[in-house]
Amino acid sequence: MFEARLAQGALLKKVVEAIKDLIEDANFDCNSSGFSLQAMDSSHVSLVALSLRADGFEHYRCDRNVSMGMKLASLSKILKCANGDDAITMKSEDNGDTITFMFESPEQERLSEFDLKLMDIDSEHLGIPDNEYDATVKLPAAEFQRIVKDLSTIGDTVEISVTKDAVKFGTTGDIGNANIMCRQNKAADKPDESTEIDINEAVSLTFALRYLNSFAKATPLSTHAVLKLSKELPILVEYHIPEVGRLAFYLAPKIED
Amino acid sequence: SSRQRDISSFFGGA
Repeated sequence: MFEARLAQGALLKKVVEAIKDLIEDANFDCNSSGFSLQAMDSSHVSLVALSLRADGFEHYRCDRNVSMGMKLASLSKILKCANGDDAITMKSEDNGDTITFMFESPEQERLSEFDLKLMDIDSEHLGIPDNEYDATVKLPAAEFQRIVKDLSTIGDTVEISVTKDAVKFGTTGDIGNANIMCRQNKAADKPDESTEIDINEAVSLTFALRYLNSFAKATPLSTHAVLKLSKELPILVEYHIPEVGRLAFYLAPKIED
Repeated sequence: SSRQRDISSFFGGA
């Protein structure tokens, strides 16, 4: 059987809220090392990779590898019934056709159980190489969210250019154009507000803002978003979930015809 | 004009 208890149930709520508009349904893969998901959006432009480590759970048991297909909208409906401070336990029997979500309030005076029907999902699993990237930018998650939101009011795509000291986000649209530059800033007294740039080579790539806006729904999960870029490769936008794992998004670049 | 690449063209099937 599979059973996993997450004391901070809110994390699971936030993860599902972050991906449910990008992905309709997906297989959640459980094995002894943890709980993970890999899925492409319906247009096959982006890829979501979630991994929650077994040791990030308060209790974790997975007797055999299982892949549980779920409709994200249904999962979201159920998780919305959990309070933000509830612990969430997921349970499923081997070869079962449902997964049970149990919500426990902090004082355990309220216990609720919701069963979600599992579904068979035929999904293509991609092999993601562990790339060295030309540039890595770690910036406050809320700042990244604001940048992609603001630029979306002007244009549909963003050119992200990283140099040694700064990252520049630029867009062009019918009404004009916009550029936002963030300088490296390693303020030791305010680590949550730091912007750090690690660069092997200057890089400049163009991406659809619609997807970056969607990725930014993961903002509540982490203080920072980490952007990793290499010439002509998909951008990796990572949100580290402290002590539990990470939620990563890959987005294929736009190329000039 | 620019063209959107497909994500699976980078990572391929595993």
